Amino acid sequence: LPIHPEKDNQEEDAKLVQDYLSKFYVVEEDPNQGGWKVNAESTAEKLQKMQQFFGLKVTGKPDRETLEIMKKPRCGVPDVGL
Amino acid sequence: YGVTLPGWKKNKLTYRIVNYTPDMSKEDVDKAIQKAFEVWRTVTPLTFTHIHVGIADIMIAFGTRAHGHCPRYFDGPLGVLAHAFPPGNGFGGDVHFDEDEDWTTGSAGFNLFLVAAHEVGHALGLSHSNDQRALMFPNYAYVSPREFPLSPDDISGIQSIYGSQSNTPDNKPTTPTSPKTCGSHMSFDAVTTLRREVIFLKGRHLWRVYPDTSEVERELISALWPTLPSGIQAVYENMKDQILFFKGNQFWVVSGYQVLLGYPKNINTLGFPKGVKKIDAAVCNKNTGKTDFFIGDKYWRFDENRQSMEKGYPRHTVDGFPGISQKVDAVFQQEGFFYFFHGSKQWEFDPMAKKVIREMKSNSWFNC
Repeated sequence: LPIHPEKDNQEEDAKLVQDYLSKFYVVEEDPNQGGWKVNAESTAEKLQKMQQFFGLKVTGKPDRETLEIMKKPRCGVPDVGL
Repeated sequence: YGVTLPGWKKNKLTYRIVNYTPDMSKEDVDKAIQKAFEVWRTVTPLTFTHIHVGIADIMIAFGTRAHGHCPRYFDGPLGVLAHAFPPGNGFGGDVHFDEDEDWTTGSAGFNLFLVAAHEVGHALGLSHSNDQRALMFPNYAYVSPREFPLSPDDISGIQSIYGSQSNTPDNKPTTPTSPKTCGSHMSFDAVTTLRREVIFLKGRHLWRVYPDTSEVERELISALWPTLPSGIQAVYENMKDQILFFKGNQFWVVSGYQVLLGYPKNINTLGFPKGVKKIDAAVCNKNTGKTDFFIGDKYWRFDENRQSMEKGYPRHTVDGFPGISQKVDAVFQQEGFFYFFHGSKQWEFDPMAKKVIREMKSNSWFNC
């Protein structure tokens, strides 16, 4: 029997969430615009934004439905505009 | 839908397929990409020409992981399938496919035509839509290629940037000085200053004129302010670096690219009586902080500081502005003078001397 399967899954899920949010829910810097940097959002805030975009329950937590959406094949352009 | 501004400044675009996936025959790749452009061509004035050498507007390539100088990278099979960049130079408009995916013409693997049609949407200026039926929804979903893949949301999005195919006035390049703008009968719906610019509005379009350089740019109103309607009837810049747009009995307040929350509002919130149904023209006198609203042959005066209408109005326009006897289509203030428009004519009015200085053509501000 695998040892601590739950623990492995959790770490895997956490990495998936971080990777997904950093790829699609961080506003790409527009090299042409100087000026102040926007304060970095917390993971929960970004997660809420992603759940809102996909019409999921906005919990700020990586629940099962949210993880399922994150595992779907998709376009690499961020969901939040420049 | 979402847009990344501005779109391409021209209707005739080129694309080039720099390399090919071994998953499909070259002919099938060409056909899939050509069909992807065809989808957008049918609902916009845009045309797409496939070139085989040199730099095209839209460069298309297959790559894996980190590829060339692209600021994004691919992640092996599944996950990210492709990406694209909004219109512009350099990477602007380019489309990249992840070669680690299985590209096909059918439902197995990932259908190249469907993914290409989505990425071309980005290359034309659309961002992701949260409408799950839209082609611009971020997640891949197989739809029979025989079905037309654009949803109403996709069509509204792309036409907010380029207009629809049917009303392309002419196929000439969109140079603001196209014959129509310089035609002798040119008239405008509304005119306003915007900081150092003068903005002329007509139908769905606006022209941004920079008087000191006589530079002119033509845009779609919806490209700058997607939620504003076309056919704006009056517009003016107030003392707080905002623009107010009027159409019918509604008005919107804009600051930069943002339409302020809570708008449109009804014009009676400004103090107009119920009988007033629309505004013909408006101008804020920067020297006095008073805004004049022209309706028919009369005008109302609004105190911007007190945010209320002045007593004793309306008055006849010709009494307050001798020489301005026609209905006012549009009006704006520039270096102290007022410029009143009616049809293809314009009058320069000196508010201090209270008289018309000279008559000009409405399009005298364009370097015709």
